[in-house]
Amino acid sequence: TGTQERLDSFFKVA
Amino acid sequence: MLEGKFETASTMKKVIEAIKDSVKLCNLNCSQNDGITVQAIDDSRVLLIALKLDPSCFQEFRCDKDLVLGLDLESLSKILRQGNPEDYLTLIAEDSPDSLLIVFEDSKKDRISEFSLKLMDIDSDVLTIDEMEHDCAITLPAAAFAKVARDMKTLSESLQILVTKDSVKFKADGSIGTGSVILRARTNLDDTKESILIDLNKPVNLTFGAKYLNDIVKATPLADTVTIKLTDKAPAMFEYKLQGGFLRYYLAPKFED
Repeated sequence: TGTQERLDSFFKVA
Repeated sequence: MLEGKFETASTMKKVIEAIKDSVKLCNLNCSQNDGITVQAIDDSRVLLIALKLDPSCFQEFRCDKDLVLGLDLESLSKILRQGNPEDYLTLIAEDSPDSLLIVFEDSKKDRISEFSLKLMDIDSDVLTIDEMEHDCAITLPAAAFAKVARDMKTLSESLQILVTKDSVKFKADGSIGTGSVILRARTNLDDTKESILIDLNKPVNLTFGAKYLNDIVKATPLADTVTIKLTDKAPAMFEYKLQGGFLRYYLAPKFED
């Protein structure tokens, strides 16, 4: 069913 | 000084119930122009919550100095449960506060209840989220989406969402078997909030954690409809519009290994 991604890989820390 | 008076306590009660199971601690950012905003990420860093309550969400709003109020949402929820949904609710904080004053008023019964909630210093990352291009946007009744998310979670820990120009298909593949629900696009002119609208640039096939979708649908009491924006290999955005604001969730997709 796939690996759960994390938001950090899409959005940068401001 | 912050003084924000809601015409009814129900908005704040529903907002906190919608997010407190995803994030335990969060900062409320208060300013005269933006009202109250929150950005919070769950511990697994898969789900991000963005809340905006414009000054227009309030019957009265003033915030002389920008404030950051660090809150334990479980504690805030305990206090918000003390008030009735139809009470006036006022949030009050001094300029360098160590507590937030929460006041409920029932004008008909001449009842005023006051609570003080201790504030905390919360160190949290803020993520930069630019306006994203999306492959498709779906608007559907919030209750219909909640039913699918809750029902399909019983079959599988993942939920696949496939969108074409005339339908949205939700698919679960679990150990006991498989299931799918297809919702066809439709426009209901008599009751627009019952419509299912699909704005498609490109067909989408994405998989999400069912647990997180079930956290998101806790916002269902806030709005009649939910808008879901999906993009291939990017986080999805789920938006519940409020009068003068929004509650948005950004959820990272699952990828095949």
